[in-house]
Amino acid sequence: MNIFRLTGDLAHLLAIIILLLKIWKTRSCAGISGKSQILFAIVYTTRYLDLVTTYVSAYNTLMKIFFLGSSFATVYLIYVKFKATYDHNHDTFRIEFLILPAVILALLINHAFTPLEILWTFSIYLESVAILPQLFMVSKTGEAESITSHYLFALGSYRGLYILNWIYRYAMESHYDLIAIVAGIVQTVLYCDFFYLYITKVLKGKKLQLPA
Amino acid sequence: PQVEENHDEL
Repeated sequence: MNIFRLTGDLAHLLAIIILLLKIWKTRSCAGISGKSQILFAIVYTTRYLDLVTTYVSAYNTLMKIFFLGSSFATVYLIYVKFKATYDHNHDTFRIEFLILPAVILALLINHAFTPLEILWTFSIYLESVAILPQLFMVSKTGEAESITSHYLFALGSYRGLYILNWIYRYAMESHYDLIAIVAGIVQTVLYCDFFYLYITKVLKGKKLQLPA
Repeated sequence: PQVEENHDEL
């Protein structure tokens, strides 16, 4: 464990908590892409199947349980509890166009052709594009509530911090995992446009308005 | 450097 990975995990935790609180407190999931949340639930389910087979540390196990529980809770809040506030007119990204290529790529490029490893690889590829429905929805509505942009900033920072973690681990432990690194870079790059808007607008107290 | 098989990251 290193400071980059720890702050990355904490940023990830913060993002999930911000989103849950926003939906719970405002009793509304307006502006939130349910499709992205479904993709995240799939990502954690396919990645954390080893929860029952391998024990890494208490921290690792607790975080996996939290990510799994919170992702399903978020999907439940969006599609069941507050479904009246779900904006399905703007949440129209075709997630099958993200899931299928991730499946195919996981079957072609992986570290080992075993069920657990293929599922892990699929989850890494899917996570790198899982935010696209949300970013697409923000571009369609042309704006995002500031709480939603804080959520996106924390979520985008988490994998950016993981990139620093991978550099650190390569330098210090000569450990690297190209699949995670390439997917992590793609994932972080997808947020760049949003990061620019967040830093130039939201931090100045303005609303996140995309040029319509 | 070796590539990680068992994944210790979240």
